[in-house]
Amino acid sequence: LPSAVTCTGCVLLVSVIEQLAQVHNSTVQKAMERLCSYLPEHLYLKMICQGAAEFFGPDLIKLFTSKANADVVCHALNLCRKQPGLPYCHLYPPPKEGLEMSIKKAQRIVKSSVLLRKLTAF
Amino acid sequence: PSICSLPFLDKICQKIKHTIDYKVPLKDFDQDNFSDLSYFRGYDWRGKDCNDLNDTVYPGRSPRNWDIQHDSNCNGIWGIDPEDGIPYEKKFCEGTDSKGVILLADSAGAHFHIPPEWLTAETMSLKTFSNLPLTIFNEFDWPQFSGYTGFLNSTIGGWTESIYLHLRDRNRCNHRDYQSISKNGGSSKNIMGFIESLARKKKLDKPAIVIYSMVGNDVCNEYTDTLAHMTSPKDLHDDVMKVLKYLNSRLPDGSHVILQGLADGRFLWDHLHNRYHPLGQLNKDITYEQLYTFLSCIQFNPCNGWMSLNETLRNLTSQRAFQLSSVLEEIATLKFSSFDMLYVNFSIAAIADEWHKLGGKPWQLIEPTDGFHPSQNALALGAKLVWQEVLQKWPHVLGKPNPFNKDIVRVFGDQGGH
Repeated sequence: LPSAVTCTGCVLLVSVIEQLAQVHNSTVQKAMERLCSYLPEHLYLKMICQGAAEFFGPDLIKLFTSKANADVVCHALNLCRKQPGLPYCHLYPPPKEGLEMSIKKAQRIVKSSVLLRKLTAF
Repeated sequence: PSICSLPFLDKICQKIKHTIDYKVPLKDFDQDNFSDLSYFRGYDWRGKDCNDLNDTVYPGRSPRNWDIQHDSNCNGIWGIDPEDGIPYEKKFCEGTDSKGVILLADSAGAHFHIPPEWLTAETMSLKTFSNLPLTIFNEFDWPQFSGYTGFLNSTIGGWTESIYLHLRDRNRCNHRDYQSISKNGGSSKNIMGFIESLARKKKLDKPAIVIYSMVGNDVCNEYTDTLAHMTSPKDLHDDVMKVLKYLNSRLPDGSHVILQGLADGRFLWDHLHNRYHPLGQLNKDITYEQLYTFLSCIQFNPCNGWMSLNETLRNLTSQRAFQLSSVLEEIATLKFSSFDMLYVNFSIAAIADEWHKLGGKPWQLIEPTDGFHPSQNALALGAKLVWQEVLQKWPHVLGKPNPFNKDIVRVFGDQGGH
């Protein structure tokens, strides 16, 4: 269950960020800032959002630049996990080059990421 | 868990966990299971406590000494009429067969709702997430707008119509007498784990109309072999009988229990599968079919039987739901000393017919974000249909209209609100 929640949460959040950037014709960085600015101060929601944006931001920017969609981003960041022997789970239609290929490409992009190392260790 | 391991947060975390596990209010100084805080299982879920420092004062009790001194049942009626010296509670409520509504239900009854605006980038603004903290505190449920215990005008679209509001309109002495004992994921299998939070004293309190409404989770689960994990008719029978025996020991005499059948969830696929999910509206790239498949793939689909591409599986799930509804219908013929019983359907088809008459489309009856739960419109119409059916077939359950309703409003206004 926790991994399913993490994966769903990741795909939803990344999708919203991506769409905010598209709607406002802005960068991913600005879209993340915009999303955080919409959150209330209660429960430190805004602060948590800003912390997460700082934490995930650099990798997200790199991945979005390479045209990765939310499924690919979340698999590349190990927030969605492929079960052995089963295909990759995806919400969006797979990219033209194939989901597996796109995820591997994205994983190479964030290979040196400090964040990824921390997440994997966690 | 890591946040709760901090020493200064330990106690509050334990309190919140207790509230979530046992479905009792977080803030409840007098421990009577009623609160004057709305969220954390407070008065969004059960009538507001008009004195949280006195456990003999709470909604639903029979008035104490006709509430001459103070409002012991929180219905907003108390004191003595100076003209004739008769206590108002005696004058307006005695012999009016006043009673409360208690809901035993799942997430549909509790009104699970994730605002679609949270996922809609085009309309997102500073206002969009203003209700996020309250939503978290109420476990993503909105019982204050639900079709059973709803009492506030809906702020999430549609309108509020509930069994409680109808019963209150029928007899203003029933003001604040509602309880939503419901849980996301609630079913016949786990209800005994939270039914004890029901607050009704057999000897002290007014009778109640208890609505048992577990409309899906006995056939809905996230397992790949979903059929094998559905409740069997025998298990349902045994579990519901346990619930009824428990209710018989807790409910005041003259109460009523309404058993509601399961939904036919094929409606979900039939009306949603080729529509776009809120997240897919912008680029026309995510349909509910894709959402259901994704959720099944990550083993997070709340209903693999109905939210499935497989038509045979959807039909088999409905078949089991019909079997379970038949068991409930049969149980409803039994007699208990504290209450009588009746059975009503949860007919999404009938709700859709009503909605069609109002010019609505079937897909508007399903929660847009999760593609699974009944929407605000569906719950309001469902309440109307259940009310009409009970009124027509079993009017004694609802009691007679209180002839003093206008007088109560004249003297006590909104009776202290909710």
